[in-house]
Amino acid sequence: AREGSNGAKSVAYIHQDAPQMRQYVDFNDLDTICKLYEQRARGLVKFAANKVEEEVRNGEDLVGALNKVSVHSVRAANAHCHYFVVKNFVDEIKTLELSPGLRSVLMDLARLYALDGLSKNSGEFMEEGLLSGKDVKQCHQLVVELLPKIRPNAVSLVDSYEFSDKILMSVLGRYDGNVYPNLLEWAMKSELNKTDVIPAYEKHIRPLLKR
Amino acid sequence: INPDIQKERDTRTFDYEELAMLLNGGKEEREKRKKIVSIVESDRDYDGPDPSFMSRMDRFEEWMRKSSLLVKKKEKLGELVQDHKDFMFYNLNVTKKRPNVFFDLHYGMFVPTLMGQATDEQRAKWLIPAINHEILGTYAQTEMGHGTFLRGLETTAHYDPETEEFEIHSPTISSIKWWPGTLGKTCNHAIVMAQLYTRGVCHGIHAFMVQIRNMEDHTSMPGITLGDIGPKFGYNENDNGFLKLDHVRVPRDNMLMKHSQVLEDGTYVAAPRKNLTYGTMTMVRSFIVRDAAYALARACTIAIRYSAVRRQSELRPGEPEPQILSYPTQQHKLFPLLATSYAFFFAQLHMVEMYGSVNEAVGKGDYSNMQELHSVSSGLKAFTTWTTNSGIEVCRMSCGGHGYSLASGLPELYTYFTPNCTYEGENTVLMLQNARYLIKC
Repeated sequence: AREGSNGAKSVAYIHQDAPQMRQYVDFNDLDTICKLYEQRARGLVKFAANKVEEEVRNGEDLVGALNKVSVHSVRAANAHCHYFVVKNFVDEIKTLELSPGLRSVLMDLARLYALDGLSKNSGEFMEEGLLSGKDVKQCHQLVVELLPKIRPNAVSLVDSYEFSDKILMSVLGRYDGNVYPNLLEWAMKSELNKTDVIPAYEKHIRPLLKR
Repeated sequence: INPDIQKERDTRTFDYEELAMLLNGGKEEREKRKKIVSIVESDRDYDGPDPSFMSRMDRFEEWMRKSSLLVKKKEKLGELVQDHKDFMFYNLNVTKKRPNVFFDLHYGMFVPTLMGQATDEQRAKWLIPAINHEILGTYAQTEMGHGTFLRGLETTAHYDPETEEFEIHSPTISSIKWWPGTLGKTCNHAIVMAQLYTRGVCHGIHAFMVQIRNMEDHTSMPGITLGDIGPKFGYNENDNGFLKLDHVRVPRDNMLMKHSQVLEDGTYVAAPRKNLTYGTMTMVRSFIVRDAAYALARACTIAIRYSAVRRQSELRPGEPEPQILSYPTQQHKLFPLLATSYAFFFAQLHMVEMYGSVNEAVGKGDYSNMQELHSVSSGLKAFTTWTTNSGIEVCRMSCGGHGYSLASGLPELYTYFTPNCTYEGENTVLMLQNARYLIKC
C-alpha cells in the first residue's frame, strides 16, 4: 500500500477495486482485454499475498511463509509482467502517430498477442472468474480468425525489422528467398566434402568390407 | 528474388517505409544504420570463413581478429558513429551478434560500473584508458558455487589499515570466480565483487579493481590463477573464464568508492542506498529485454520467410503443394510469436527509457523509483527471455528438418540466446524478486 501511494506506476492497479465482471466480454475491445489481464494479475498477486498472511497466522515467520508460497508468487509475477507487456503494447499503438493502414495492422497484432495470451493461459483467467468455458472457446476461435488477417502482411512485418542477411546468418531466412541452391552451396563447405573418398574409408570401411 | 516471397511482399496492406522507420529509430537513425551496414559489408577485411564449419579455437581466433580490427578501425569511422549506441550497432554488424572480446563485457559492464561506481579520481585513472582500450576489463561477480544470490558470494576483501591495502582472497574452491566473459585469456583488469571486511566487520559485497595480467607480457599477476572454463552450449568464441585470488593485495583506492567508502583508518562509510552496488546489473537486465525482443524478431524473420518459400504436401489431390505459410497450423505457430516480437519491441523501448530516467534521477540523489525499476527490470527480463527462448525453438521446429541444420541459423540463435535466462539473475529467482515487491504492495 505504501508503494502504491508513493506513485510507483507499474503496481498502482493492485490497490484498485476489481470492477464488477460483465456477463459478456467484448473481445474486440482491447481495453476490455487489458482489464482482463489486469484483473488476472491482481487476483494472482492477492492470492499469493493472502497465502503469505495465512502462513504467518499459522506460525511461520515471513521468510518461511514467502518460501512456502513461492510457486504461487512466480505465477503472480508472470501474470503481472504479462499484463505490463500487453498494456504497454496497446498504449504505445494508441499514442504513436501512425497512418490508418499501419495502425490497423499493429492493432491486429496487439489483439493477436493479447488473445493468444488469454487462450494459452485460460486456466488462470477462469480461476479468477474472469472467463467462462464458453468465453475461452470463443477466444480460441478469435485467434484462429485473426491468422488470415495477419497472413498478407507477415513477410513484410518481419522485413520491416531490416535485419541484413549477414546478421541473420541463415540460409533459410535469406531476403531473396533463394533457399535451396544456397543450402547445397552451404553443405559443400563441409569438411567431409573436401574429398570424394574420405580417409576413414581406408581405416575403417574398407577393412570391414574386406574382412 | 524467389517469386513466392516476392508475391508476399506485393500483398502487404501498410506503408513499409513508415513501419521500418518506426522500428529503426526514425528516418535519420535508419539512414545512419543503413550506412553503417554498408560500410561493414563492403569492408573485405571483415570477411571470413563460415563459423559453422570451424573448430572452437579457430572461431575464437577469428572473432578476436575481427574484434581487434574493429578497435583499430574505430577512429576512422568519423561522424557516422557519434555515440556509444552507433558504435554498438557497428560492432553488431561486424561480430554478427557473436561475442566481441574487446567490447561486450568491457563496454557492457566494466566501463558502466566505472561510470556508475567510481569516484572522479578513479574515473580519471581507469575510465579513459578503458575507453582507449589501453586496458581491457571484465566484471567478475559470479562464483563457481554462487550466482544470483549475491550476499552468498564468498570472495573476501579484508582491509589492512597498516598498509592501507585490501587483501582479496578466494577462500574456497566454490568461491573461484567462474563465468565472466573474456576473463580467461583476454582481459588484464577485472572489477571483482567481494565481501568487504573492515575492523573485523563484514559490510557486504563491494566492487574492487584488480589488475589480473601483466601489462608487458600478459602473464597472470602474482597470486592470480586464470583460465578458460571450457566448451559451452554456445558463446564458444568467448573465453568465459575463472579467477582464483590468493591473498592478492590492492591499494585502498582500488575499491570503487562513489557510494560507500573505506577511510585510511578502516572506518566504513555506508552508501545512502545499499542496492546502488547492483546498478550495473539493473542496467544489463534492462538491455536484456531489448536483446530478447530482437532475438525473437530474428527467429520470426527466418521462420516466416522460409515458410513463404517452402511448399509441402497437397491440400487436395492433384493441386500444387501450398506454401507452408498458408496452413493455419503453421500460422498458429508463428503469428502469435510475430505479435509477441512487436509487443516486446515496445516493452524494451519502455524499459530502456525507464532505466535512463531512473538512472538520471539517481545521479541527482533521487532514489525514489529505484525499487520499482529493480522490480520491473527483474520481472521483464525473466518474462521476455523465457518467452523468447521457447519462441526460438518453436520457430526452429516450424522449419521442419532444415531447422535442425546449422544452415537455418536457428540452433545458433537459440544457443546464443539461452544464457539470458540464467545470467544476470536466474529467471525464477528474478520472478520471486518481482513477486516480493508485488506482495509487499
